[in-house]
Amino acid sequence: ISLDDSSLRDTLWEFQIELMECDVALPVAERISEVLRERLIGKKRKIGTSVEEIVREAFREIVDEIFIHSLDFDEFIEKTEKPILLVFIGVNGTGKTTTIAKIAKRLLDNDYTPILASGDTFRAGAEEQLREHAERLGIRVIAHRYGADPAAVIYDAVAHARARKADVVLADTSGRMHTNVNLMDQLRKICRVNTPDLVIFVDEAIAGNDAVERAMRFEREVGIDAHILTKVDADAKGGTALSVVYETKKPIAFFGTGQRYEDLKKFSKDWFLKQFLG
Amino acid sequence: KLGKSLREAIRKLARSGRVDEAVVNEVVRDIQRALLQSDVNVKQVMELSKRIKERALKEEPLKGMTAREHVLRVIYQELVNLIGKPAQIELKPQKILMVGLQGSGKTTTTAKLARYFQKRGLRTAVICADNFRPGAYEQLKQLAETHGIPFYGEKNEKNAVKIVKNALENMKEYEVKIIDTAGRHALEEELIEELKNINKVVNPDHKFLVLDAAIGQLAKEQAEAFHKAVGITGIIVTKLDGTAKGGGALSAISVTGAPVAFVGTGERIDDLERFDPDSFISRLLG
Ligand SMILES: Nc1nc2c(ncn2[C@@H]2O[C@H](COP(=O)(O)OP(=O)(O)OP(=O)(O)O)[C@@H](O)[C@H]2O)c(=O)[nH]1
Ligand SMILES: Nc1nc2c(ncn2[C@@H]2O[C@H](COP(=O)(O)OP(=O)(O)OP(=O)(O)O)[C@@H](O)[C@H]2O)c(=O)[nH]1
Ligand SMILES: [Mg+2]
Ligand SMILES: [Mg+2]
Repeated sequence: ISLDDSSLRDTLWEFQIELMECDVALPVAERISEVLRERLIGKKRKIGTSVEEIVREAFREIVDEIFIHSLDFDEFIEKTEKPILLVFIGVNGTGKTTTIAKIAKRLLDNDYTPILASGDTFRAGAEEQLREHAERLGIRVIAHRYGADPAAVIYDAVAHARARKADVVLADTSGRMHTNVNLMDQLRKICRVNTPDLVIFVDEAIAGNDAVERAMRFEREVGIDAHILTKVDADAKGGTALSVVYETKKPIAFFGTGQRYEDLKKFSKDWFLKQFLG
Repeated sequence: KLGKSLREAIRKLARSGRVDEAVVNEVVRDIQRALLQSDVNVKQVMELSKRIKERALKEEPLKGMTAREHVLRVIYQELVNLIGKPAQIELKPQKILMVGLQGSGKTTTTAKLARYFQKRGLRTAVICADNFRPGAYEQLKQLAETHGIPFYGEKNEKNAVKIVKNALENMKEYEVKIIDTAGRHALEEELIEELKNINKVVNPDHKFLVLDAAIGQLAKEQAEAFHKAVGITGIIVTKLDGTAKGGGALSAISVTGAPVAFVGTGERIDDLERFDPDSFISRLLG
């Protein structure tokens, strides 16, 4: 039986709704639905297979294509000249500071020496939060006084890493809205002065359509090399990951799956498919 | 005060001159897309679209109203019904419990809210009941000290319920007491249990759900969990100074029955505004 427009239309609409209920951003869900239609119209359907099954199978292929951008974090750390500078950026409250601590632990477990740069010189308790993590992990923090220039703090941390032969500098920055011109300028300066090896955009897997807007804004205005999506354990459905990678074409390095140091999951397509499409 | 997509939709109606089904369908589809992009719950958007369409086609436009005014009125009314009125903020002695997901803005909003009551003549104190997050005690303490707000916390106490018991003992002289709690989500059973225990001990007059404007479809299930655990009496939507529209708040309103009290529009102490349904709706319709 050949798939025609009328047999596809309802199924694709239902499928698009399902995608949106899983936090796939509207424009991405619409685009996926269009691509599915383009690929399936006129295709032959075997007796016994439902249209839904065919759509799901075609969708799996699309997911494969979307997640073609990859970054093997461990390999990157191994092959890059030390000291490596990783700068973590994103809007407020997404999990940057906690994620830095998790990555520091991972590096320690792999016998690397990380040091932390307290680049959030603005928010109440930011330095204390980072220091507490550093203390628990037994690693060094470089910080200046409250209100200092974050670019200078990070610069200082890299110089320190070089002198002490530390492997990786994990630079924390304050959360900021992409709508705040001064803060975006500050971020550009941080990157210009320090030329990070990776700029990592940390956002929450539980954010909706705005995740795409902010990823694109940060990518356009500062440039990002990879994503980390946190709070997956809050029952996130995974659509945010799909939308964000679809738009930025940058890889997801990790998922944050909880508040403990071990709650950092390296991105894998199979894990994504199992986790979110069951 | 209309968002751009609504203006576009209404322009299409204006050209048609009468309430014709094809044009209404097109207008409803535009509204639907705007609401979905604003993170309103998908099922809720579909139900709303159906109601708007039925009313637009079946109801008689009021005397003297054009077709476009009629459809506009229906859309606006349906949204106003969903969003409800802003919460009444009583300037009297009360205990307020702040709850919500990790990173939603509870600690910052606790300080903002304390400043709000303080400016209006009420002796207000903030209490740190977050003994889990590194630096949580210092964060609230610094905010409080910077703005002359009395603070209570116990840096090394392992039991959050004990902290609030002691807090209420020690802060009796303060008329308004606002209790900041650690972030938690629906699947963290022990943390939800802890919250129920804190709630029992405090017996707050208000339980505010602090919700990030950017939250996606999860808003409904999370709001349900908090409502089931402690009974939400008010909602605060934060980070509206970004580009997020706060559509998740509509789910929170409908599952808790609670009104929106305030919105957070920045990181400073004064970046707290009373909720305004009209500007919220116009932002929602983008
Ligand atoms: N459940 C869960 N919570 C997380 C995860 N990652 C971070 N968090 C929590 O989210 C909250 C905010 O984390 P932070 O690390 O302070 O976030 P941030 O981006 O540094 O915040 P700002 O610096 O204020 O912008 C904390 O309560 C963290 O414990 C995660 O993967 N799962
Ligand atoms: N731009 C902006 N940032 C906000 C707003 N409200 C809070 N923030 C920021 O969001 C981040 C998280 O705020 P917190 O107050 O630490 O959030 P929380 O809910 O207490 O976090 P946990 O205790 O970890 O669950 C901080 O960087 C705040 O400054 C707001 O309305 N606008
Ligand atoms: Mg931080
Ligand atoms: Mg907090």
